[in-house]
Amino acid sequence: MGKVIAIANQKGGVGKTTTAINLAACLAVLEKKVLLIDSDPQANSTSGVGIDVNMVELSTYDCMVNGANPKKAVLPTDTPNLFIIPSNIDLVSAELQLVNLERREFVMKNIVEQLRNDFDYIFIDSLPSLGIVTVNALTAADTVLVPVQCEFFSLDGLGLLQNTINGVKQRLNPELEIEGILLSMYDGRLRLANLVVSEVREMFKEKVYDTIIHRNSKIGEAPNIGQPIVMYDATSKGTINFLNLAKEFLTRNNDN
Amino acid sequence: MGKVIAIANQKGGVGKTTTAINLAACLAVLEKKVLLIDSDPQANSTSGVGIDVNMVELSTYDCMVNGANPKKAVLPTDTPNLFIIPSNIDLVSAELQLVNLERREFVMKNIVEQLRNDFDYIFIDSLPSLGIVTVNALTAADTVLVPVQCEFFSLDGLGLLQNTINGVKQRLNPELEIEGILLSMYDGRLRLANLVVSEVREMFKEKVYDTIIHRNSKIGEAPNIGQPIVMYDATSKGTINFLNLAKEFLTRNNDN
Ligand SMILES: Nc1ncnc2c1ncn2[C@@H]1O[C@H](COP(=O)(O)OP(=O)(O)OP(=O)(O)O)[C@@H](O)[C@H]1O
Ligand SMILES: Nc1ncnc2c1ncn2[C@@H]1O[C@H](COP(=O)(O)OP(=O)(O)OP(=O)(O)O)[C@@H](O)[C@H]1O
Ligand SMILES: [Mg+2]
Ligand SMILES: [Mg+2]
Repeated sequence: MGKVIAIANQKGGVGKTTTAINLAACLAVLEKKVLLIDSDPQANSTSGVGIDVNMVELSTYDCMVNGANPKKAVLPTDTPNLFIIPSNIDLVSAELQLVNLERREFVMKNIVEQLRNDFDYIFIDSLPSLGIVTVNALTAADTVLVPVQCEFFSLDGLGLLQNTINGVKQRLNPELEIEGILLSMYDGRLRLANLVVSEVREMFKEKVYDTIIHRNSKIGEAPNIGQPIVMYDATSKGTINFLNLAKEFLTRNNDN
Repeated sequence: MGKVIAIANQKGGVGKTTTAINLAACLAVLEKKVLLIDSDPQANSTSGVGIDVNMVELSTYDCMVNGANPKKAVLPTDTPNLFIIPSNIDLVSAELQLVNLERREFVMKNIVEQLRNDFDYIFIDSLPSLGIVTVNALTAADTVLVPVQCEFFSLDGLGLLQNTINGVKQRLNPELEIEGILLSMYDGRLRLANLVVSEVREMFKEKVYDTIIHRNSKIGEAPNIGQPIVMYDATSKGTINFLNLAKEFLTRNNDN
């Protein structure tokens, strides 16, 4: 019985995709069977694991809007134990097509329930928005992992995100909990970064991972080759950060 | 007769808000009368110029959905000649409320046409999405300024954005042109950044500004105090970059 984790934050560019790809890949390297569902029309998770977005036959959109069989949409990746349901541009129109649907917030949940027993962990990479597609991810999830960039606007947006999570928990998904708050793109030389770290630890206390993901050029380069950091450069600081995160994630889930 | 410029890129965290605030503020310092319209529910432009989001009476949402008078929504900021129509969380629901509206893509255009003669330049800061609120900004605009972060995913997303701009130009706004492509958050030590610069200059040729905005810690700090960089630290590299951009912008508009 796999666990479903949405990776969400409506603030753009805070490391949602980078966390989705690299945490999933590190768990796969630690022998867990992991599925990544890309629910962003930008399809960065898809291209970041080396899948050609233009060659995608069945996408998240097809599962959500055209009723395609999600088991058929699952693709293997170059990383053993890591699988993905890819995304593409079609997902842009999902927001409009779901609006007038009965139980429109539960479409992703119906997909995930068909896959849950095939994986140890299922991660849903969501787009920077509070719209229907993101609400679908939060409704389908057991927990939500929130990457927070160590910058002012990212900190500023946490209140908004907390409201959305509470709203989904009250109306759609009473079981929804916070999996963890991940401090990302940290640069220790910046005063602001250290300010954000202490504010976030103050706000969210033990929910904040001990592991911090430091800004690291190899993390930015890896998607260019379509590989997670652990496959791109096993000795880089980025790989060490994400392996530590994967181990901490497993410890918090009593799974190591 | 003021010019209307949308600042757009569906990729999150590429510097849309940072460009909107700082280019608008530098033009204001160069004696242009400038309006910033914040059309992102995160309201980063609003808080970035020092307006308390919780004290906002009339917002972009009120103008778009409740028919409020946009002239009444315009607020002065601490920067002389710089004005703003603030945003707040209400804008999250605008996407759903506009869906079934007649001529739903032209709502922002109706607002802008009432204000155009009061300003030299009107900038619309948009959210990281290709949904109705962003399409409204592109339909209302004369041109679109596209910040591109010097990273892989940002480069990868340019094709998607080009499609959206072409779609809006064909269906909704035949006059829409590219104002310019701005390379942002540039760190010359990174191999990837230099790769992105040469690819973008190859793709968009003379549309790319000569001015590049370098990564600079003061740019990230300024919003924490609710000030544009030119007011926060007039001697910083960030201020010099944005003043150069403002001058280049005026030259390209035969306005200096
Ligand atoms: N720790 C890091 N070190 C260096 N670069 C990073 C790091 N984390 C993320 N990046 C880079 O920063 C950019 C933003 O990260 P990413 O795309 O993962 O954020 P996102 O939240 O998924 O964005 P969006 O809101 O558009 O979905 C990317 O170009 C990514 O490669
Ligand atoms: N040149 C720069 N140097 C340093 N930090 C920067 C620079 N440009 C932007 N930033 C910081 O990077 C983060 C992302 O920038 P910004 O919020 O302007 O992007 P955006 O495209 O508006 O994001 P969103 O997609 O969420 O609207 C912010 O915390 C900002 O302060
Ligand atoms: Mg992403
Ligand atoms: Mg922004």
